[in-house]
Amino acid sequence: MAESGFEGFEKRLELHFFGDDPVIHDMGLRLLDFDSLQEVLDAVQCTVVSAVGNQYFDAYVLSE
Amino acid sequence: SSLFVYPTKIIIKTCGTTQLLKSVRPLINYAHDLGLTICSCRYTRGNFIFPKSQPFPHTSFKEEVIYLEDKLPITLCYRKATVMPSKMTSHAWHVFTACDQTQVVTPLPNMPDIAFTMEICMTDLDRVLARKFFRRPNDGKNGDTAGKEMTDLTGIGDINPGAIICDFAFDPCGYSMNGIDGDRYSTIHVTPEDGYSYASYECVGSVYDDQDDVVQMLKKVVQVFRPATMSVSTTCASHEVWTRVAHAIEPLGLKCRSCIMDEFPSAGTVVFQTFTVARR
Repeated sequence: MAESGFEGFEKRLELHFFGDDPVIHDMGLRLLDFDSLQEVLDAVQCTVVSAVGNQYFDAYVLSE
Repeated sequence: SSLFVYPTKIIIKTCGTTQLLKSVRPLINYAHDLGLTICSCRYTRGNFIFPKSQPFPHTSFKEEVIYLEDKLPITLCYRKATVMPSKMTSHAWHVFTACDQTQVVTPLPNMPDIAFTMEICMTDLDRVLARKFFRRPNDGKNGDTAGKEMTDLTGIGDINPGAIICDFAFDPCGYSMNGIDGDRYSTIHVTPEDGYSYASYECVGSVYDDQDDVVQMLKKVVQVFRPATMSVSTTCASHEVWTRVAHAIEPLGLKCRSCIMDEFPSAGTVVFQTFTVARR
């Protein structure tokens, strides 16, 4: 097996939060602005290539 | 790779040599700025095909656990780390969970909803089917339009016809997709190259869903990729879902080779099943 192939197996992280402020709680983490999200992704070494969202959540396709 | 942002939950899933766990502190800090406090963490992964290529802190599961233990607040005091083996050395399931007092799962019969997460990893994909995830040279498309073409060509769009799909094709090959359907996501990532071909499918659901939904989903996923090896990790507060997995997959020519389960204080029960092509 070539040691230089692309690693398909993912790492997966799921974090849950709580907050007391009902206004914040409604949108919560979805209030994070894109620059903040991108800063987090920079630490991981990936970036957003596509996005979609609805009333419940936002989904981003990322690329290393 | 994918990122899902809910009001009080964030899921980030990355492949390659990304340093996923380096997102933990920044996310906790940004959430704190919003008045949100972390209450649980779950980290999972399979076995790396190329472990020596992984940078710190992903050099070993022990190193990942030490890193997480260091970055998470002491309030998340219910912690557990397990490597769930299978009969194949190439397939083991790594789970780390941590939660505070409020998140310790006590499955009560009258829970309004019992959600599950299903993480599927497939290797040794059918070569002809995998080839559909290669871009045609000079196709004049961009990642989005090529991605949509692959979604249609491979039948991925039929796995959950009700979902809105956000897809992307990489160059020269590779594919990612997120499907959103109400408050539920599904996600697919494909590395089609011979020798280390890989595809993942992940979705969330409820034990109260129509039992046939999970069966049909698994059938369609297998038909899209025809993997020689497949692992299914089901995380749920109850035992409703994992029992359906083997029933759905074995008729497709993949035999269950191992099944192991473990309890985690916040996530509930994690069941790790592996399947390989049944020998004729």
